[in-house]
Amino acid sequence: EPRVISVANQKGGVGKTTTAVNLAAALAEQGYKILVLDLDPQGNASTGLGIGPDKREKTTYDVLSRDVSINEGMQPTNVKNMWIIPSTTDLSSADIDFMDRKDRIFLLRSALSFDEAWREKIDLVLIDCPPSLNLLTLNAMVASDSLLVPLQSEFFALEGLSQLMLTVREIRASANPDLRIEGIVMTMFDGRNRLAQQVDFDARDTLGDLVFETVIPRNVRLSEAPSFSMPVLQYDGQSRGAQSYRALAAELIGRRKTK
Amino acid sequence: EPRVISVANQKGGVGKTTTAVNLAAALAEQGYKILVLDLDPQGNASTGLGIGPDKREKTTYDVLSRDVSINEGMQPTNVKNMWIIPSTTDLSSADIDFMDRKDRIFLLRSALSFDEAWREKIDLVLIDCPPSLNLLTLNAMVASDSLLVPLQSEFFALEGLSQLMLTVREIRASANPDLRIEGIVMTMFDGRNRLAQQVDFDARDTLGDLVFETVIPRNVRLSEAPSFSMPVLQYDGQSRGAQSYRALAAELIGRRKTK
Ligand SMILES: Nc1ncnc2c1ncn2[C@@H]1O[C@H](COP(=O)(O)OP(=O)(O)OP(=O)(O)O)[C@@H](O)[C@H]1O
Ligand SMILES: Nc1ncnc2c1ncn2[C@@H]1O[C@H](COP(=O)(O)OP(=O)(O)OP(=O)(O)O)[C@@H](O)[C@H]1O
Ligand SMILES: [Mg+2]
Ligand SMILES: [Mg+2]
Repeated sequence: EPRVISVANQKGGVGKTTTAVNLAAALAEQGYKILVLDLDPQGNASTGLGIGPDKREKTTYDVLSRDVSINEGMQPTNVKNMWIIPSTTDLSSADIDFMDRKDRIFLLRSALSFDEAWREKIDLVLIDCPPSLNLLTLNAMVASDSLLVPLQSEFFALEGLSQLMLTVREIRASANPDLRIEGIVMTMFDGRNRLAQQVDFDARDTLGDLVFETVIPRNVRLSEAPSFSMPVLQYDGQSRGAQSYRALAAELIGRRKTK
Repeated sequence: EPRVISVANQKGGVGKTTTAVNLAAALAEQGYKILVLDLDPQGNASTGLGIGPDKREKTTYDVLSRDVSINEGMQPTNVKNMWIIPSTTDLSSADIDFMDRKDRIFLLRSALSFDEAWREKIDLVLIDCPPSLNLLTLNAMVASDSLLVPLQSEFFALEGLSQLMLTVREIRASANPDLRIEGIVMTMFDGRNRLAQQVDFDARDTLGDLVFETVIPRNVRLSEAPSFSMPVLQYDGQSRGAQSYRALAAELIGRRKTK
């Protein structure tokens, strides 16, 4: 049975896309077959994986509106063992387009369960969420086994976390009782920065083992890689950024084994 | 007549809140009377100005739903010449709550024009927008004279700009023909970083004079200030962050004078 993990946090610019793309690449390098689902109208994950505007015929919007199945929508990337369903700005009207449907928060879940064919090819789905708690992110939460939350080591980042946890509790109570937190990963961490150390300490103090031991450092190679349409593992495999996402992948796999 | 400027960019984490709060503080220091309108359900601008949960009785949501006027909603901050209308997470249901109203994109504009009293006290309104192009940001665009766009000097940042400009054109054609671009301000700029230099060059090459000469450097004092509930001008007035927002305020005033 393939697992589904959403990479979500309504705070903007915390490293959701960077985490979805590079964690996927690190898991693919280990031989896991990964599907990245771009659920953000910005389409940054699609761009970061080299999917140009001409290759976005079948998108996540089509999957949500059931015009296209998961199997039909997924396309290969330049990375071995890695597929993507890309997104376009069509997604930004999802809240309005689907608002009359009673099943509007179940659209993604039913698309994933309706189609059998993709299940033979994929071990794990990683969903890149937009910076909001709107219908798209709710669809991701309802469709997922767990949530991976990138947390920037900045002051505003902690403020949004309690709201995110409230929403998870609501989804668990109403639509997806099995939804759990896969973990919280500290991103863009600069060890010399006092505030970053403080936020890291506060997060581990309040959230305990939920916080991954692996910390993603601020590393310019991570922000350069998307301009070359590839994950950092392909762009500069020996960089601190690449090594940290490999470590995160190993920790994720290790945690699953012991669960 | 007071002016209204929206600080907007659907890309997350580019410095919208940091720019709205610190530009407001720099203009207030020059004697201008500034109202910050927090239109983001995250409420980061409200937190960054020391408005705790107990002081959010009257919010931007109440203004949009016409329960409270601008004058009733605005409260003083710890900064002289600066007021705020704070936000709560209630705002995140705005798309759904107001979707049946024909005037749903005019709610903020009519609230601003309906009330006379605030106009005597305020010279400029700065609206902090959420990271999306949803109903809240559309309301801000319809209600504004101009748009100030923070642009992070990163690869993904340029990708979203064309979508933002498309939306501005749509709003200009349909609801607010006078909406113009106040300017684009480069944020979190690290001059040693090749990618940042490249993005800055590309932005000035394609957008010309729309890009402010003032560049906001990456400066840790800017990210520390909100944890002390104050703008950087009050937290560390001699820092590069504070100086750069003073320079931005001077450039903004200078541009207006020559227009
Ligand atoms: N560890 C890191 N070191 C350096 N730069 C990083 C790191 N992680 C992400 N970035 C850069 O920071 C910016 C924000 O990251 P990213 O776009 O992944 O965040 P996001 O949460 O997906 O944003 P949004 O909320 O807009 O979806 C990007 O330009 C990215 O390249
Ligand atoms: N010039 C800067 N130097 C250093 N840190 C900065 C700078 N500008 C902003 N920051 C920090 O970067 C983070 C993102 O900035 P901010 O929250 O203002 O962006 P935003 O666009 O408002 O985000 P959102 O899309 O979530 O509303 C914050 O933690 C902020 O303190
Ligand atoms: Mg993203
Ligand atoms: Mg903000």
